[in-house]
Amino acid sequence: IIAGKSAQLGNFPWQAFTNIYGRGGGALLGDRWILTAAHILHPKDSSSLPNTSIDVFLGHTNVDEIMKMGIRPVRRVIIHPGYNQNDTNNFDNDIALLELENSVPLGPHLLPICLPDNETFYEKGLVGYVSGFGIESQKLSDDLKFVSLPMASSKNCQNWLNEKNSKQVFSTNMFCAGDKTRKQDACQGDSGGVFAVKDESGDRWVATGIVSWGIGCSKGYGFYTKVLKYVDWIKKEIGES
Amino acid sequence: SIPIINKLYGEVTSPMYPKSYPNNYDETREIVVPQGYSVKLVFWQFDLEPSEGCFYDYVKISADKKDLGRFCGQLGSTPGNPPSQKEFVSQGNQMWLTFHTDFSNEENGTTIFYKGFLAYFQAVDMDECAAQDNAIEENSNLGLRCEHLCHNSVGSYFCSCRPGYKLQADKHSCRAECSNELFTETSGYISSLEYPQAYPPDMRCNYSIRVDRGLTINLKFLEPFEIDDHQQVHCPYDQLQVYANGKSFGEYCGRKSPGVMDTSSNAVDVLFFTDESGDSGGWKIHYTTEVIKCPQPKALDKFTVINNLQPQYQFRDYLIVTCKLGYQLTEGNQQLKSFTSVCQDDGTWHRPMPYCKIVNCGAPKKLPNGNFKYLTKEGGNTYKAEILYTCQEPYYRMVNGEENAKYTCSAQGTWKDKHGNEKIPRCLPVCGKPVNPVVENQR
Repeated sequence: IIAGKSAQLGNFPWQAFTNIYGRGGGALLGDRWILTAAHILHPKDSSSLPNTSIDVFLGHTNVDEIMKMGIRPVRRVIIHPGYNQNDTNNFDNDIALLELENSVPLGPHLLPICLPDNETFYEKGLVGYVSGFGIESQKLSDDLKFVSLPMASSKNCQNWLNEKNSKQVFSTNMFCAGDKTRKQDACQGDSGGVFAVKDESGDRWVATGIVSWGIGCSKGYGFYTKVLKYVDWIKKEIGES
Repeated sequence: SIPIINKLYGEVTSPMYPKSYPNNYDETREIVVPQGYSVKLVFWQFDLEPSEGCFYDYVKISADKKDLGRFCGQLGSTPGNPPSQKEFVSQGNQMWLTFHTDFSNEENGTTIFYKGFLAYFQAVDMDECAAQDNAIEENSNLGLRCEHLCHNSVGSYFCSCRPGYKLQADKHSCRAECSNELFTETSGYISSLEYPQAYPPDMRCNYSIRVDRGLTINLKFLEPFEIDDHQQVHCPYDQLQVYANGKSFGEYCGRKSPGVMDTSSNAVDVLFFTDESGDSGGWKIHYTTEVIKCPQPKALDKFTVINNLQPQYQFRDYLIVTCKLGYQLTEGNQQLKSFTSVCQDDGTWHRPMPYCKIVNCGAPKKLPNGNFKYLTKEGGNTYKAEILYTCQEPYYRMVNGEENAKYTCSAQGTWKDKHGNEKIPRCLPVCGKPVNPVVENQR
């Protein structure tokens, strides 16, 4: 997280810390599922290695502490069938689910996040929080950091990509967030973590996006998987309840 | 003449009938029917020369060594002795008909033609029994006579004996025989032979009463009761013994009746032995039966319900036992779905009364991510016990959104909620509610 703040215990109790091909994040759904990005399991520009361990940690804001709490064994990995690891410039459908071997006991430091149910969570300017253990000032963070970012319009996102002459695909399954005037952003190691928005009407936090990709860090916008597009798929995979 | 033998019916006529019969004629026809039948003869036509005392022409009928009559003249007229419509019946199976004519049939010098006679005979069943009675009255000796009972039949007869006697080889005489008498009716009378007259000597009688299982036999000795006795020695001459269920009820003689005996058995043997002398009147028993009864069922506890309780239960009756709501039929350590007991033929119930144990629902299921507590007695899992399930809030919440769910131990032995559901509630994670959310105060 670039130019963020340190999170307190319990600020983002859904935050998962993953260590697969590198550092990554995720969010707890229910008490047995981790929502994350597909590319942390099947990274672009590199072939997936067999028998790569999938280490998942939960329940703390400090990397050392969270690892002391032990690995949460994964029973099943579900990559969205639309994700194409080999298409370097296309992060469409960058979403995956990890089913844990055991349910985790919920508590003040370990709680799930909700899923979005309508488009109002994606209105331009709506501020959300991105959290993660990723790069901060050229080095990985030992503590969970977070930053608040405003949702950008699709038009601004696409224009910005055009300005950059980027070949990256910006699909309707994505949104971008950030402020060109500020140097705040998610960065490498934050992937898989969620963009959380407060639903004031329901007094709850909703995972509207998954940290997916960007052009560098803190140079404009960051791009996120639009979770609303995948709610049905998620429910199908993990069960309605 | 040629005898008529073994025909059951036929006709006999005078010679040349219906033309005038010859003079100086004398013939005797013998009619013989099968044994066991009598001969019955009826004249249909009779026209013979009449004479005083039927001296000239006549028909003579004889049977059983007796003359039944001598006839002449014409039917319906006075002269002579016509047979009119008279029937002639023999006692035995033979009859003789003699026809005699003299030298002429003239009257005042004029020859008169007489037709002669036409008679029909038939064999009729002989009532040998009545014949025997008549023979006694007439003091005649008509062969052997039935000693006890005589039964007539067509063409024959047979003899039988009164109960307790057996027909002997001569088919007529009877001897006392009571060694194997069987009584299977549900009630009846048994008595010594000839009661209340003196019973026969040298008898070894066994009267067996056998009725269906489930019945008990009661004996009632009627008055008078009299069996040869001795003042010093117990029943040395004749004696009556009663056995039931393999045991003896006693040996009886004298004039004191044993009275009434409840044998509690469906098989009773009455033995009666007599010596070579005596003239006592004997004994008579009226036996009856009653259906065996079972003990009145009693509930072992106040939760047992005996359906449709009857004031008395007898063989083949059954009872159905249930429990009050919330209690379980139990036999030993085994729980029963239903209970029926049948009154047996020995007067016992085929299975003992069960008891009713309060239904136990067992320990409540543990609720994942939740707890339960007893609203009633702690740890009590019996009928009507109540527990309250709650989820570990605020991290988990019940699916139906309620804070808790009350379950009651039902009469069926399961924990049920207010809707009758046995499934325990589910506690699902509460999403998006951090206990310590991000708060940014600096503006």
